[in-house]
Amino acid sequence: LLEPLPDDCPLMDIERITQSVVKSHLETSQYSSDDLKRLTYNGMQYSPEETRNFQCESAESVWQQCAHHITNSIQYVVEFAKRITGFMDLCQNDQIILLKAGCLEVLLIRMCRAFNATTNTMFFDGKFASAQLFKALGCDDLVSAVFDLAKGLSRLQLTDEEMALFSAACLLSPDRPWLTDSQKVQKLQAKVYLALQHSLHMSGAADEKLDQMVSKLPMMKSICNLHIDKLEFFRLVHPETAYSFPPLYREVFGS
Amino acid sequence: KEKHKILHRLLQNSTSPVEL
Repeated sequence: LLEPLPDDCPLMDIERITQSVVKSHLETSQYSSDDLKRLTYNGMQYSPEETRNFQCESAESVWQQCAHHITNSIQYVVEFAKRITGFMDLCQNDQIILLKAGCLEVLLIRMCRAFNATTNTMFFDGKFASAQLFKALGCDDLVSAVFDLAKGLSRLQLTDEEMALFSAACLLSPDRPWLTDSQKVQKLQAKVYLALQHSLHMSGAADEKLDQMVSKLPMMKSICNLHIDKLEFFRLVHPETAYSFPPLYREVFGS
Repeated sequence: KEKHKILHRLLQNSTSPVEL
């Protein structure tokens, strides 16, 4: 963290990137941190009866609802990416690849603010829901992995700036397959990581905080892969429902 | 382009935060 900044990335650049990414994050978050703190404080939870009713819904119906919510959130991630300095300078092929491969990772990072660690519940469709609410999905392993990740990330107490820079760094992963110019992506990601390190250093965060954030990456990747596996299986069993999912959801996760 | 026309369109659109 205390390494001098490389010559090709002066402090002014770092601060400019930080401002651009944080501004983009704040402009493109569905709920502000204050909104979520207020919602958590109000603590509206699904009653046992509401939970039972939701658990009795069909898998198709619950998949449909979740796909709708994820699709809505993806649009915010697209706008987040567009506002990151340098993203729109990438070729369109790489913009599409980074969004398809990384949008769910950004959502998983953002979701930790919607997680109530005291009650182990996640804000979903207006109230806080336990993992059991989603039983009808038939994806208990996926749902519990999402809740575990949210619990772990919420424990890190990321500031808006740290969350913005971390999610931008995840989105700008140069190791995504089929990238045309992975080196250009790598340079962009390196600057965002430097900005994150600088932000952590300036805020006096514990040295291991960055390591703890990076240690979540494998879990995020496995959740994204598990989501695709579950979607593939669901499509085999309910092809017509899968075909009726929102077009953007099918476009992002379809192939 | 055909396979990802929605993403292409979203990337081209200039959406203000208010519209978002």
